[in-house]
Amino acid sequence: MFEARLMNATILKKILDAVKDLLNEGTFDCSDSGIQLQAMDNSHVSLVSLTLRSDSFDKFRCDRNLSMGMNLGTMAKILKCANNDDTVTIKAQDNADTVTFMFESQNHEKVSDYEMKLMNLDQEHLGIPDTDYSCVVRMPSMEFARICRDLAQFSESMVICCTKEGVKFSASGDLGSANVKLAQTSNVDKEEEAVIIEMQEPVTLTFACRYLNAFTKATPLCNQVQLSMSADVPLVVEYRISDLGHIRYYLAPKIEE
Amino acid sequence: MAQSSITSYFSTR
Repeated sequence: MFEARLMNATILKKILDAVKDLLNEGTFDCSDSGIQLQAMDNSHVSLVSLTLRSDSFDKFRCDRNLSMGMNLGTMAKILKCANNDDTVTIKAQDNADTVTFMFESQNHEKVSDYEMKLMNLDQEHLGIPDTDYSCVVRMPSMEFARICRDLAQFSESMVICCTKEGVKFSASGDLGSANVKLAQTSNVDKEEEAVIIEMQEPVTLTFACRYLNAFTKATPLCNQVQLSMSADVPLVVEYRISDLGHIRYYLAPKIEE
Repeated sequence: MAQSSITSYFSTR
């Protein structure tokens, strides 16, 4: 028996919004430590890794490890049927071929349940090595979303250059070129507005704007985003999900032909 | 520039 309850549907709606542009379907691996989803986009350029810890759910029961393949478009449609302040309970029997989403209004007067067929997904699981990144940038997530949107107008790809002075985002194409430089915040009044750079070695990498823009769909989940970079390895874009866990996007760099 | 694949960095488990 699997049962996980959140007092508020909003967070689950935001999580679905953050993945459904990249992934059509995904396998939710449930264990007593929580829920994990790892999946690549169709073109195998990026990887989404979602971790939700069991102790942060309002109720969590997982008697046996369970892998539930879900159509994320359908799941998003179902979650749209919940009001933001509804309690959400996800339930499945062991070895079941369906999962049930139950929504309960705050006054307990409306209870709805939606059953969804599970899918058998033959998905590759990738082992992500522990990496000490040369540069780790923390910055406001809205600012990152804005930069990705603005620079995508100029080119399909964006260069991210991180030095101890700051981080520079650049794009150039037929229309012209764009550069946005962010210096490390000297005076941090509000932590969520800070730009913080931890640099061991400077890094310059090139990434596809399309994927970066897809990652920024997670912006409503967290005020800050963390970018981790090292030469010749995928970028990690991480959004924390309050005390529930995190969503990490890995993006393969563009390389010289 | 060419787009590399994520599978060339992370091994299949």
